[in-house]
Amino acid sequence: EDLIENNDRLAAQNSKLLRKKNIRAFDFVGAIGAGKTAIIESIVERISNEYKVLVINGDVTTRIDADRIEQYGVKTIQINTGRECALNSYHISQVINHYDLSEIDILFIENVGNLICPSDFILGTEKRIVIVSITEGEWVIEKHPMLFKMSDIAIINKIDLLDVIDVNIEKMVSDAKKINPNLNIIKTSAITGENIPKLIKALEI
Amino acid sequence: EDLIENNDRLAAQNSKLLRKKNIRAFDFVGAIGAGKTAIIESIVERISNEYKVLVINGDVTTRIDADRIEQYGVKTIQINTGRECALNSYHISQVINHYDLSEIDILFIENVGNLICPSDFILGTEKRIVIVSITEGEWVIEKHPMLFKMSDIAIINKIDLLDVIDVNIEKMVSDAKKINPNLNIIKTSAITGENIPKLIKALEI
Ligand SMILES: Nc1nc2c(ncn2[C@@H]2O[C@H](COP(=O)(O)OP(=O)(O)OP(=O)(O)O)[C@@H](O)[C@H]2O)c(=O)[nH]1
Ligand SMILES: Nc1nc2c(ncn2[C@@H]2O[C@H](COP(=O)(O)OP(=O)(O)OP(=O)(O)O)[C@@H](O)[C@H]2O)c(=O)[nH]1
Ligand SMILES: [Mg+2]
Ligand SMILES: [Mg+2]
Repeated sequence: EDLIENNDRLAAQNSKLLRKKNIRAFDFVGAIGAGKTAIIESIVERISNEYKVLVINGDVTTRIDADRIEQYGVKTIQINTGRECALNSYHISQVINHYDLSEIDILFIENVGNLICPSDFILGTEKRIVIVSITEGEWVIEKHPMLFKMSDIAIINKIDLLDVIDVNIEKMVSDAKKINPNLNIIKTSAITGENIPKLIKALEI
Repeated sequence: EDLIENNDRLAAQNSKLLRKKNIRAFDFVGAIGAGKTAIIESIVERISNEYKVLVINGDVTTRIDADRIEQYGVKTIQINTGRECALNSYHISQVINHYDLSEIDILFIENVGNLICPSDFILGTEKRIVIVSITEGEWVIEKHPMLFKMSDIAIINKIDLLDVIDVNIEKMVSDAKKINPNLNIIKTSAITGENIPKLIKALEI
């Protein structure tokens, strides 16, 4: 499919440029409200003293997420995709080819909240991290295998709510393993910080 | 855009057929895991003695949602959309033109969990109901205005969790009103049943 071929070609170019500039790049995808922004905030809070971070946020509209992350003292760029349900490599190419990257060590991309569309569009990052939370229900992974198939890390977030939400989290873990045996699966709470250090280790930052 | 024009034309045909057969038809859209299936279960549980209900479920894969709803003694049809992030009027047309509708009073359609894609594809139902939950965070409505602009009823679900989740629900209500002053906004819990009778009234069933 033409759109996807062009996307992948541009993604390869993005990857090449980021590696040439020694920039570690990560693409966070996941369900609406699963905690992508909160998790990026948790990571940035812990590493922004040591690394210069740039965050690119993708949303159909508003700059709410970029503004939230900016509170943590890092540069953010908000991309509004309009009617498009995912970021694509052209969006990223536009930023990294026109932004002064000399100061940047790490690039976090927060993709549009969507468990389907981003599977068609890789961005050229070294890892893709898919995020769901226990509040979406235990069938969420089984019902959306594509992003889990192609990701490197899977986060099951909001585990601080396990005592008040009736959910079979071990089914979620086993569903993810079944879909992709190579997945690194990490249970987190972006609110308490539980396992965020473990996530940072998994990103090999 | 050609795809959307064809969709709308077929949606009008669907609408005509459903009205000719005296079938009340409702399209439930909303975020992944917001409670679309649970809400349909709650409604069906209360009306299936009085009305013959058919439920069409849309998901990229699996028949998990159709199987869940079937437990309540109603007919269900699961449509798997593959890579498509929303049902379209052709999916619905295929069902209603090849299914014996003589026994059906009410058609509930559960759309694919997605706050973006369904805004491009009306299905030909008399009402569209958009569902979000407090666990997606208070910015979810502001960040996804399109479905709220075009819906008749907006549900803010999982209010049983208000005492354990820190969220500004009144901001959510006011965001929805700002986007669409004609919206009928209903706060529900599909788990306790709170306001489900109110929702059934709003559907004018
Ligand atoms: N209890 C709990 N709430 C969380 C956690 N992580 C995020 N939240 C809450 O979940 C809601 C959504 O979090 P966000 O960080 O905005 O989620 P998101 O994935 O960035 O959302 P979108 O970008 O809009 O798709 C907010 O109310 C957060 O405070 C967590 O670990 N535990
Ligand atoms: N606490 C609480 N949990 C709820 C409520 N409604 C649904 N849930 C839970 O939320 C999770 C998702 O509910 P579903 O009904 O599967 O949501 P959905 O919108 O149909 O999900 P998809 O079809 O996969 O997009 C499940 O674990 C439900 O039990 C509610 O009112 N309160
Ligand atoms: Mg976000
Ligand atoms: Mg469902």
